[in-house]
Amino acid sequence: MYLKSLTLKGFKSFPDRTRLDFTPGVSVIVGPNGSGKSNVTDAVLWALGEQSPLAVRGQSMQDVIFAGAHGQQARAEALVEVVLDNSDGAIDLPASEISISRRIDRSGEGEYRMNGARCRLTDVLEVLSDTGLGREMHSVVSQGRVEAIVTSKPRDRKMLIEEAA
Amino acid sequence: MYLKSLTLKGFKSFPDRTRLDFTPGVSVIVGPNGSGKSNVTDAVLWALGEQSPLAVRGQSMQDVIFAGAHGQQARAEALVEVVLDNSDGAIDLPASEISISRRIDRSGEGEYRMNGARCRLTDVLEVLSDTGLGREMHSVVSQGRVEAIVTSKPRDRKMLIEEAA
Amino acid sequence: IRDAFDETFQAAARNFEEVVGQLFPGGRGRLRLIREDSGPRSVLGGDGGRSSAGDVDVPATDVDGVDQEAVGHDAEAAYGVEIEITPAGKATRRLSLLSGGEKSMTALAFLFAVFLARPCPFYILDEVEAALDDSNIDRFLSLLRRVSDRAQFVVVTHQRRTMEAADCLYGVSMAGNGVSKVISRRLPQEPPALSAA
Amino acid sequence: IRDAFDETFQAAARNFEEVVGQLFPGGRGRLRLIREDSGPRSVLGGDGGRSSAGDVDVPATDVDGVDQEAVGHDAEAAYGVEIEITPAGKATRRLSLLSGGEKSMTALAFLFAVFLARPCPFYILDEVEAALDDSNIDRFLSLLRRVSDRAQFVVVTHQRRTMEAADCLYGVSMAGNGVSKVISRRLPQEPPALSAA
Ligand SMILES: Nc1ncnc2c1ncn2[C@@H]1O[C@H](COP(=O)(O)OP(=O)(O)OP(=O)(O)O)[C@@H](O)[C@H]1O
Ligand SMILES: Nc1ncnc2c1ncn2[C@@H]1O[C@H](COP(=O)(O)OP(=O)(O)OP(=O)(O)O)[C@@H](O)[C@H]1O
Ligand SMILES: [Mg+2]
Ligand SMILES: [Mg+2]
Repeated sequence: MYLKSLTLKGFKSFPDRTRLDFTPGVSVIVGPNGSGKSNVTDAVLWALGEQSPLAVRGQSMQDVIFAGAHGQQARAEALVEVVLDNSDGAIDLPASEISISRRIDRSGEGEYRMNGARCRLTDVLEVLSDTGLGREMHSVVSQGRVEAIVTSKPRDRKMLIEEAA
Repeated sequence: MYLKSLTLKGFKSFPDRTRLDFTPGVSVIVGPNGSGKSNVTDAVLWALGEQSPLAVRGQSMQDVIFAGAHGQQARAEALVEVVLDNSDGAIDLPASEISISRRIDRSGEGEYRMNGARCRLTDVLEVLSDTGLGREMHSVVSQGRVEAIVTSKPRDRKMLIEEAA
Repeated sequence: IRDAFDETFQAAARNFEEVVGQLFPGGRGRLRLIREDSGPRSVLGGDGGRSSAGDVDVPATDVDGVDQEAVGHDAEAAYGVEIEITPAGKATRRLSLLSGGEKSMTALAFLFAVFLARPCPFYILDEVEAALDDSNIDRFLSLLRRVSDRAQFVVVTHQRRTMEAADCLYGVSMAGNGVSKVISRRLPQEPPALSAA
Repeated sequence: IRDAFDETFQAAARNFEEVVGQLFPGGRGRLRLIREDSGPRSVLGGDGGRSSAGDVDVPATDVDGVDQEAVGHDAEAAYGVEIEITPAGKATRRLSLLSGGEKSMTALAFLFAVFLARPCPFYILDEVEAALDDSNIDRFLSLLRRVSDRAQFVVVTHQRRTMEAADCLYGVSMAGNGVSKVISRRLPQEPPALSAA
């Protein structure tokens, strides 16, 4: 199983629909400071169920909605869709592709969808845990967080291994 | 006033007496990972009265004593001397150079000296505050700490300005 | 001591606007002195009090031109310095949403703004450019060179680009035996053409 | 579920020793499962319980080969994974004393060790090489290329050197109008001669 595509619309510095298509192997996202690279990392974390605004550098979850810029109106909602390739059947669903999307509006209201149908956060987490992607998302190392493994307590590292196991 | 020289002996990765002479202007300390650059930063902080082992990456203050390596015995004590040029009279003492040194041994016992004479930590801090170098040493930005100004509370930034004022 | 603070803060605030112009070309920034109010307002402000980054939400009163009376007598309220920064073309919002490089540049702008108001005798900067791309490193180094006559700077780095700003260079190495070795070399410092591109 | 943990831990521990050999040439490392004891011992251990880095001081019992009975029944004791690392020529001591680059390399070794034991479908690594000098970046990228057939890796960076490891490249830019733009480009990936020097 692998990450097939990521679509952002109204999410952080991506006011208009933007799609990235990924391949298996190594993809490198490169660009100058402040261009939007970590916003892509945040989008994946967020679409896959991140509950803490701090983990995506916000104070409230609505902070991820495009807030406007010179010559651009703020957007009313943010939408991110992650498409996972399931041709190896890693996820126990009869679909060769699994689309997970999340939406939020200015009031903080939002929803999750799987393959177009509304679902709950727990449904998303269940599907992900089938593939070894745990709730803690240890496979995503956010900017500035790599040394955390070394500065964290022995107990936290054990949890990292437990999540993988 | 400026930092004239720094001498390390038995401090972290400097088992034998090592001296760095500085000039006014910009000095750049460069080298590969793990070579000992930040140990130099730690040495300045430590000699000028740092009270927290964590600020110099230790768990106890004795951690700064050279602990041995292949072909080198551990040392029994660590010694760092900072010499400040005082030809502009910034420090209210009748000396064109002010030497501040600090020593610690394995039992955790140590002492401060100013121009060779034993003194207390408060004497060192008093001399430093004359020059605007406060207790918090905000003029020393340790590795990984630069973003702290932005992530800290407004109150902490005010303290930074107060210390300079 | 309150006057000293006020004077230093006002100078730092003026410097901050100027330094931001150099570190964030086309951008704007300012420092605000705020009084963090206690009471019902801060409770409604949610976690504005708890979270440390993006302090825009801290229920606070703008203190324009420090009200000496208030700052002196109002020991209950905590005063703080808020940073506002707007990189070119963007809209001001939470500091927390800034990128890693932008946060570092903002922190450096603040540090230099305070330094220009009241210089310390020396500064030690350890790997402060780690999150910066090459053009931002060049902006930082140009600023450093411009102000290097007002204080002594010791810059610690593993990056070659930063070496170009040195008057004096110290090479630290470790021969695989756990012992650090230092070699020093003075450099003829000409006004560096730091950014060719 | 205990068996799954034990199996994964043992595999991760074996991998860790091997990966450390690649990321720290001439160095050694190992993972230890420890039981953090409560009671008088930990009180005497000082701040060993409080400080998070340099966990060598945590009063703990080495749990060689997970004692299933103990781990299962001893719900009072907290189990943890301790990292020991000895770069070439140095003496093992606190993790906290390691340099910035050494800490990053140790963290990456741990991450890869667990990955090799139980791969997640994809990994997103954002600026994990920020503290690394060029030779360490090359070691990290070589390891990444070697194992890139076992999981998908998305690497976010502002550094050109890291681009060389890509199968597929995405350029993100912002034209000074606050809007991000993405351009993608597939690359013919030949076995890279990453370190010429
Ligand atoms: N809700 C939002 N609306 C508009 N812009 C936003 C929003 N959230 C974040 N941004 C902008 O996105 C930019 C940060 O982008 P990002 O963190 O992705 O940069 P980056 O490419 O990772 O840079 P660096 O190399 O410095 O880490 C900031 O300038 C921020 O102002
Ligand atoms: N008490 C000690 N005795 C012996 N060696 C020590 C001691 N304390 C620290 N060291 C060693 O010093 C090294 C760290 O050096 P330092 O942090 O100065 O590196 P650096 O040059 O700043 O590297 P980087 O570029 O990665 O930040 C570590 O390998 C550590 O093991
Ligand atoms: Mg980033
Ligand atoms: Mg360092």
